[in-house]
Amino acid sequence: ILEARSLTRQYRMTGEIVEAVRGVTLSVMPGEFVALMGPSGSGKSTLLQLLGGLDQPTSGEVLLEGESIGRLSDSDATRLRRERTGFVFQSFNLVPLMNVVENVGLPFTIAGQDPRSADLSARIREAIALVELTGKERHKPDQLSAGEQQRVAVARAIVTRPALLFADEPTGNLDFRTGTGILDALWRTCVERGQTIVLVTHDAKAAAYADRVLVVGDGEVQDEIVLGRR
Amino acid sequence: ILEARSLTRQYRMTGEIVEAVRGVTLSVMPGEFVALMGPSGSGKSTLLQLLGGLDQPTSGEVLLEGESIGRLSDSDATRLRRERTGFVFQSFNLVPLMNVVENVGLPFTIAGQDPRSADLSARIREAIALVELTGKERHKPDQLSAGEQQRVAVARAIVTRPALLFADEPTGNLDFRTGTGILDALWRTCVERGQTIVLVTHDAKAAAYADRVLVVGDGEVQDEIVLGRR
Ligand SMILES: Nc1ncnc2c1ncn2[C@@H]1O[C@H](COP(=O)(O)OP(=O)(O)OP(=O)(O)O)[C@@H](O)[C@H]1O
Ligand SMILES: Nc1ncnc2c1ncn2[C@@H]1O[C@H](COP(=O)(O)OP(=O)(O)OP(=O)(O)O)[C@@H](O)[C@H]1O
Ligand SMILES: [Mg+2]
Ligand SMILES: [Mg+2]
Repeated sequence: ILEARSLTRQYRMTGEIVEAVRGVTLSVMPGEFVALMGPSGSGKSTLLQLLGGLDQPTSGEVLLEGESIGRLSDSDATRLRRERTGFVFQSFNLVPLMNVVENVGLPFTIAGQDPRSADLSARIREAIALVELTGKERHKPDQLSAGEQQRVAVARAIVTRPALLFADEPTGNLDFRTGTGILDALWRTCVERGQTIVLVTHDAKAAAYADRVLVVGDGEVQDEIVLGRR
Repeated sequence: ILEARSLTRQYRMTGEIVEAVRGVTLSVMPGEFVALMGPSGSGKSTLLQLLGGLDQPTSGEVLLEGESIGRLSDSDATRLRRERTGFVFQSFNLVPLMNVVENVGLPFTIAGQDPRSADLSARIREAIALVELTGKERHKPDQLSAGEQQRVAVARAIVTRPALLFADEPTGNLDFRTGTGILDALWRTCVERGQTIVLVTHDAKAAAYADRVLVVGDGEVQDEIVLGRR
């Protein structure tokens, strides 16, 4: 369902080039749960954004459901991304002027649907309940704790039940119990609905939910650990 | 060195009042290392900001080195805070247009000193080395990974060698090894220089560095675990 071929990503700064991703080739099967672990600064977020079509590689290509997203038109790539993927950002990326319900319902709004319709508002409520934020619906991001903001980002990413979920450290600001609740919920969608999940995490307990763990270092995948969960 | 008496903090929203802190009394001895743990949304960041003088309680008082900071003038409170404390924010709060060196040196700049002088620039380099960001000095925050931004926030908080360090989840975006390196460094300043540390963390391994752990829940301190490290 997802393939990367010889991906590289360079950032150009005055006087130097940062090679954040230096040649990554990997593939993810439908319904698979893959974790990416590695030191801070090793290129995990950059790699995840390349895989999710949110960034263009310096070289190499990414195939989403067989389509090379680099070769699609902007609108086609955007449509594919919005219809097939969800993304939890490491820095949340919530809309400051919207409350929790509006932020979680944003994917529907962007798709031209009405998040206040009966079935969509039920789905939004369900996503909010899954991340245990029932009762905080009217809060805006600056009225939420960091872990609550992180959970809004998770709810927004899963509300469309995407075929492919990308999650960049979704539990870094959460206590053990709340974080486990969210990982359990993500794992269930994987098992019950065949959702594919690519999770970046610093937490070995979170990585333990995966079918396999790719160890990232210095912009490359350096190791692979097959956990054989299923 | 730090005392809280019957602290409360309410947030007012249209139609409801959120009681983030509901009566906290505690005291911290000079040179002590205290950890605060608890569920997401339980009031830890709110409490830490009250203790650090960055927020005013709805009722109750905070005494910093014997001075009730609520009764000081704005300029006196600000000066006390800047000369005696350092604060690592959960959301980093870096200056977007400044690079790493400038961000880390900001406490000196604010105090009217020149961070480019020989001894201060050496201290800045030392703080940057402590968080393992040597080589990234010219990067601006948007050219850094989340964990690197978090480490800049830590370096900035410790560069003045404050008597009292407040740290709100300083390792949430860091891998095990990098995070341990930072906690080791903080623990050393505690032991060698008698620095007082109040650390909010979701990570039990980080809390294990403390002399005692206060368990926060629903805006209150619900439990205390004495680790007897020293
Ligand atoms: N400006 C605000 N208005 C209303 N409620 C708020 C505001 N800021 C925070 N809150 C609420 O206060 C409570 C405590 O927030 P706080 O940030 O202290 O939690 P926390 O323990 O640090 O959580 P986390 O572990 O997720 O960082 C949360 O339930 C949050 O929803
Ligand atoms: N815009 C940029 N310009 C220059 N360098 C950058 C830029 N963005 C990121 N980098 C560098 O690229 C490297 C990889 O960044 P990335 O965010 O992918 O790391 P990461 O593995 O997600 O780290 P963390 O675990 O801290 O989140 C880092 O060393 C960072 O300094
Ligand atoms: Mg990252
Ligand atoms: Mg917090």
